Amino acid sequence: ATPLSQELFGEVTSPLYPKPYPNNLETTTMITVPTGYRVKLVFWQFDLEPSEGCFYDYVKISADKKTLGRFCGQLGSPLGNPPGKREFVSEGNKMLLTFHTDFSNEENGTVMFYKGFLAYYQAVDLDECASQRNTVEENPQPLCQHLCHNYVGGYFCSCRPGYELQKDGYSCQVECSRELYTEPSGYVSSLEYPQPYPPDLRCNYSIRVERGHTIHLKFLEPFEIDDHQQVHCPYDQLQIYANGRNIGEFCGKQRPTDLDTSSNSVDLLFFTDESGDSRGWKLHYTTSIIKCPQPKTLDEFTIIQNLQSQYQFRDYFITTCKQGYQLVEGDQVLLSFTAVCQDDGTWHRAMPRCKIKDCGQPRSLRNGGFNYTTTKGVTTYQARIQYYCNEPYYKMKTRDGSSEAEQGTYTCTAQGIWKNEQEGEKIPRCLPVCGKPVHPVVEKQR
Amino acid sequence: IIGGKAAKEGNFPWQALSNKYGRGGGALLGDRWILTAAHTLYPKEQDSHTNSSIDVFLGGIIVEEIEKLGNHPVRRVSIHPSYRKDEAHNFEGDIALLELEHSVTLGPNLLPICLPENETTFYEKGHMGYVSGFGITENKLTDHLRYVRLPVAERTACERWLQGQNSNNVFSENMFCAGDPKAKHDSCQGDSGGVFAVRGADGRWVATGIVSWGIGCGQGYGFYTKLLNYVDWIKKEMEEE
Repeated sequence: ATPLSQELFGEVTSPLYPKPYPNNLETTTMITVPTGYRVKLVFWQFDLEPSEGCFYDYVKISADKKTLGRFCGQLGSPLGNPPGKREFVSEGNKMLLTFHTDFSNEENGTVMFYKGFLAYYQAVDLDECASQRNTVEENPQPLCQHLCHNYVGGYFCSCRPGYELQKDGYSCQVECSRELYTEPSGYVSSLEYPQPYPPDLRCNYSIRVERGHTIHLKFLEPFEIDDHQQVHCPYDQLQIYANGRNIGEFCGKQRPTDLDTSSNSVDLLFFTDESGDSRGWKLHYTTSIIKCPQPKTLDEFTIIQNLQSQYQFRDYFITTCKQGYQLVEGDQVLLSFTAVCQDDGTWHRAMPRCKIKDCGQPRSLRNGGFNYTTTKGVTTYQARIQYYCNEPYYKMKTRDGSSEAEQGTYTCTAQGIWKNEQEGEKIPRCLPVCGKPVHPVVEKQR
Repeated sequence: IIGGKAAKEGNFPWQALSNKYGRGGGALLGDRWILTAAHTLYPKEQDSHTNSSIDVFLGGIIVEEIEKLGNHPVRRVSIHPSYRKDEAHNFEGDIALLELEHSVTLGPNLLPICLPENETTFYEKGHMGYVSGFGITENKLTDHLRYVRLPVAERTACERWLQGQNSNNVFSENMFCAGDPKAKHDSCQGDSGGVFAVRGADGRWVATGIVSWGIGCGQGYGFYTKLLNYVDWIKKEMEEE
């Protein structure tokens, strides 16, 4: 074959055209257009010796290893097979045009002259994707694994959402390792659900909602993950993690029960092997705000200020004590107490207790002492003592109009301090009594 | 004490025994102060040793026994500013206070005496008072507390008696005299600093004078620092103790 230079269009003629072509000739011209194009050929002039079955002179067109036709004669002749206005189109980018002549051109002893042919060819775009659209039986190996896009002179492939085109430009693989869901509710499903999921998946679906909220999962029907009767999820499996803690591994056809994850962070890991025909899974997730348990006092002396009917994340409560009591946490005395509802639904501090204030041992009085006027030895809130001086040698210093009983009475106050109504924290003083000898001089003799 | 009697336990629970330049007396005020005569600490006509310590004993009538009870250390000595050590014949301002290092615990044998609050009749002629001390008794130093009951003497009588003795000693308004030349009852050396105690109408014993000076013992009158005139000074020193 004589190749023509690769052009997007051109002419092919018989030798010597438009003069009569020579006898005893056999030439083949190969028309080639760029890859991605096909060849379209049309005869503009056609004048060959007519014969039955184009036995003597003819033009044969072939492409794609197939003969598209054998032509001779001219328009209107009773013999032959002229191409007329027919368009010949190759499937590939090549077309062969074979021109054959025999030893003579006579008709009833008269030499005849035939001009030959003039054909025009042009490159027309090949829709490579057309075959993709045909049935599977015809194209067992489509050009693209998912989607085919034709353009003038070529085509390219793309993938359905959730897949990524691989370097071969043909195949699509799932990229589902970083799927993130942040809406307060939504649906998550395996790829192609409810159609069978792809093989070799390593999917990670992350649900992240605001702190203080918990995620609920509700699986829908159908639920179908490759399973084995004896071995737990050997092929494909769906793992669920709440706050990094594994809360289940699922496969089979039994839909998991509704899950309350008690977490604002859930990860669904879905692994599949290279085979299988299960339809996958789908779930509906919802969120609700986390509530802390209602605070309860541990004793009757603790007061929760402004008690609410319910507490949720970031809510807090303050506790105080009834008068004469103080907050204690273990052995530690607290000046104040606030507990905050945490994002996991727990209080950040345990409820304290209220312990009665203890004024401790009363200060000892120099040259005197004290007696309990309430229960002996009890020094807690509202306990009372009475200071006294060692009479007759000492006497309590009193204010004008005040008695020793008044001035010596001290009460354990709500502040945990022994206090006298008049003197406050200051304890009484015992002053020496002067000029009162126990055994004064007595003169009997007169 | 001349012409007196041995005291019994608890008769004079304010009585102190001091010792610096010899035996002296004193009286407990409150539970931390000893009232005494200035000349027991800074005697006249005698070199004073400022570094020498003073011993104070309290709470008994037997010298040996109260010494066994232990000395009461003195924190501070306060001499009345009018006292003149170098004027041998002038016992003006013969009063001093000793502040003890530690308060004492009062009891039947250790009690303070009161101070006079006003003139009343304490300094009138014939008002009887008691003077106690561990001083000389009939030329002999006693080991047992003794006391004598003395009347306050008439001022003019004492002045006349002093003139009769050819004495040039000062008998000021800050002093009073007590005793009876005929009775041979008197305080004597070693009693100085002790108090002239009288029993008030309310039964309280009040110190009206401090044993100060005299000419001989038991031969006439004894002269005492008139405490009423120094009460303000005492209270100021004691800061209302």
